[in-house]
Amino acid sequence: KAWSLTEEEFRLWNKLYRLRESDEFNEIVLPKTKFESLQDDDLSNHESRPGSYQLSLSEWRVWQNCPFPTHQVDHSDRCYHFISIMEMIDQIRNEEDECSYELKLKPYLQIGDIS
Amino acid sequence: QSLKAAVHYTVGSLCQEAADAKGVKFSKPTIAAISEVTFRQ
Amino acid sequence: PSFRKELVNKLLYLHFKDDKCKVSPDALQLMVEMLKIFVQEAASRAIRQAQAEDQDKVDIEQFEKVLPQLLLDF
Repeated sequence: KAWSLTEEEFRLWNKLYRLRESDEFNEIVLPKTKFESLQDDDLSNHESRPGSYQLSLSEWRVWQNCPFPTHQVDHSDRCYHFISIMEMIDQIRNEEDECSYELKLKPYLQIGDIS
Repeated sequence: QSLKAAVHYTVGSLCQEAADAKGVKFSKPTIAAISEVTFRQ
Repeated sequence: PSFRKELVNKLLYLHFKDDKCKVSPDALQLMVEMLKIFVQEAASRAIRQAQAEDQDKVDIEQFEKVLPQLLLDF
């Protein structure tokens, strides 16, 4: 078919890129996002197969409090928002009783603004 | 699966091009991971 | 290297719910370009992370570090 690999391309793919049983991982899986509120539990039966590697979006969460270098595409606003939230989490992570975020906002709280 | 193989081959070629320009190498699982993410996109 | 138009066309039709949905040649060309830029960005950021760690081999760990922000940027 016009879209599929040619013989030569298939040979190269098979040699250079294809993951085999003998490799460290024989399959790479992206985590399925689970929406708690929607309780879409059909994802729960998605156990990973032996030898497959599930990519993690949270393994390196403590690294996400600053923007990584970019190449041709700069960070989006929502990415900068994510980074600023991760930075705030980093700052308040070790707070026990008092909450610096609350202390900062308290002076501005107008009783009339809240029911 | 043959669609995924075709995406995987193209992703591998693009990664190879970027790696050659910087004098580094990609491990096979990394190319497979970038391919899986691309397929999902 | 780049994605073949026929391959991207096939990927798009595979995911359309409504099989009457059509893709214009311009939209297909844009999608080819977008996928190429996505892969180049993923590869470049992973390479930058490996270099920052003085590695000459880009492992899955370096890609995982840049993955959350990459996905938020596309």
